[in-house]
Order: sequence, then C-alpha cells, then structure tokens
Amino acid sequence: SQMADLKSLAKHMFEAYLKNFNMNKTKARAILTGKANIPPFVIHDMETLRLAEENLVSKQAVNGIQNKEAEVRIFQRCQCTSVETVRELTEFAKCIPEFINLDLNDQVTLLKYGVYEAMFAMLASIMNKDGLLVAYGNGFMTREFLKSLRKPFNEIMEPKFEFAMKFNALELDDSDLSLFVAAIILSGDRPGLVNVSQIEQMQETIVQALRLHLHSNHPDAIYLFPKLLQKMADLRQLVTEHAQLVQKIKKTEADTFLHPLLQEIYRDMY
Amino acid sequence: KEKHKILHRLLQDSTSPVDL
Repeated sequence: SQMADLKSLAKHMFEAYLKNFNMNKTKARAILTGKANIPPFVIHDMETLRLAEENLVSKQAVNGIQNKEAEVRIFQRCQCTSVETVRELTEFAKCIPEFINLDLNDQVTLLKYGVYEAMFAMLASIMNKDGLLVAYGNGFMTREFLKSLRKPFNEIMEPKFEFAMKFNALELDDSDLSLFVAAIILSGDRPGLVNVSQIEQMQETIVQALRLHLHSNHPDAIYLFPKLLQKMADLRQLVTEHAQLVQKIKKTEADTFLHPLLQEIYRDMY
Repeated sequence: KEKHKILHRLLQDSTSPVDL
C-alpha cells in the first residue's frame, strides 16, 4: 500500500509538471532533433539576433530595451523567461501535497532558494552541446554566439551548458524531472526555515517516490539515484556562482535592470 | 514579509500579473 501511494504521488507530480510548465523535455527534444513541423530559427550572430527580435518575440515585452546593446537586450530577455518560470514553479510547488499548508514564510523561503536550482535543472532540457531553445522553442541560440558576447555577459551561460551536458547524460525524462524538481524545492536546510522537520518529512516522501520511480523507469541505471542526489549539490554551487555574477553585472553595468521579483530572490540569498 | 512581497503575492494569487 505504501508503494501504491508513492506511485500515485509520482503520477500526481508528473501531471502537475505537464500542466504548469509551458516547455518540457519531450517537446524540446522533438524540436532539437528536427521532429518539429517548423525548425527553430537559428540565432548565431548580431544579424540573426536582430531578425529574431523583429519576428519571434512580442513587441510588448521589449519596451525600452530596443536601443540598448545586444548583450543587455539578451540579458533582459533571459530575465523575462526567468520571471515566467518562477511563476510556473510557484504554481507547480502549490501542487506538492501539503505545500500550501506550510507556514507562508517557509513557502517563500523554499521558493526563494529553490527556484534557480530547479530552473537550471530544467534548462538542461532545452539545451544541447551547440545551443539552447529560446522564444518558446521558436528560436535556437548557439553556444558559440553566447560565448562571443562581451564580458561579463559571455560568462553567464557557459557554466549552465557544462552542467547540462553532464546532467543530460543521465537521460531523465519529464516524469523523473517532476519528482527531482519537487525534491529540490522541499530542501529542509534552506536558511531561516521555521518548520524544518515538517519539510524534511515531505522531502523524504518525494525522494522515496523518486527512488521507486527511477527503479521502474530506468531499471538498468543502478547508480542513477545517488547520481541525482549529487546533482542537487552541484546545482547549489551553480546557483551560488550565478548569483555572484548577477551581483557583479548589477554593480558594473549601469544599463541593466533587475526585475523586482528576481531582486527579491537574489537579495540576501548567499 | 515586505522583502518578498511579489513571492507572497504569487503564492496567494496565481492570477496576479508579473510583467517585465
């Protein structure tokens, strides 16, 4: 009966994941492997960037950034996507059993510290070694183009590609990722949590469901579960370095603007 | 609470708009 409960929990989290995230690995892989009806528009230099800006993204979202430097425009659009993903992650978190019954300040803390780790784990789904999907899968920005941007903007994505290549080698699917993301959110050691034991218990249940699910979904990958636990630690490091880089950009780049929601998340983070 | 008012709002009201 306990195993049946864990299986139904896995199913529930997978459904919540499909419902709340606009993009997922199945959709992304179809586009990246050329199975989509329309192949994504490739952004590989300043000219193709301009073309994509004119044709792929809504004009409404670009208010005030059209005349800024390419690096700044890309940075601002990354923020739009991040804000949207934080909104999706919040809705997904609310679907985790008992999450909405937690102390509201603890819910905030779990999201504050969890959203970027979850975001970088899911970012791997839309990446391959040559680039990543942008504009809801209608565009593909090359890794080389991102590397060719001026400092410090060229340093933002490369560590995420390096993580993604190792993470993608584990060949997780969306059902695995749904439990992995839930486990990241329910970390009982985030600074300032009040009801630690309650959150630890919830995470334990999700982690058990993940272990059981991996066992049946990847019967031949015997070390997959411990490898994933290691990835949770790697993601913390990735977010710490990302937060430091964003602080640096905020200080040194007068032309950049940090969205209020992201400011809330980064403030006093690490 | 004031420090994280948008996160609070998102948690309590999913329809609240958050635009860039």
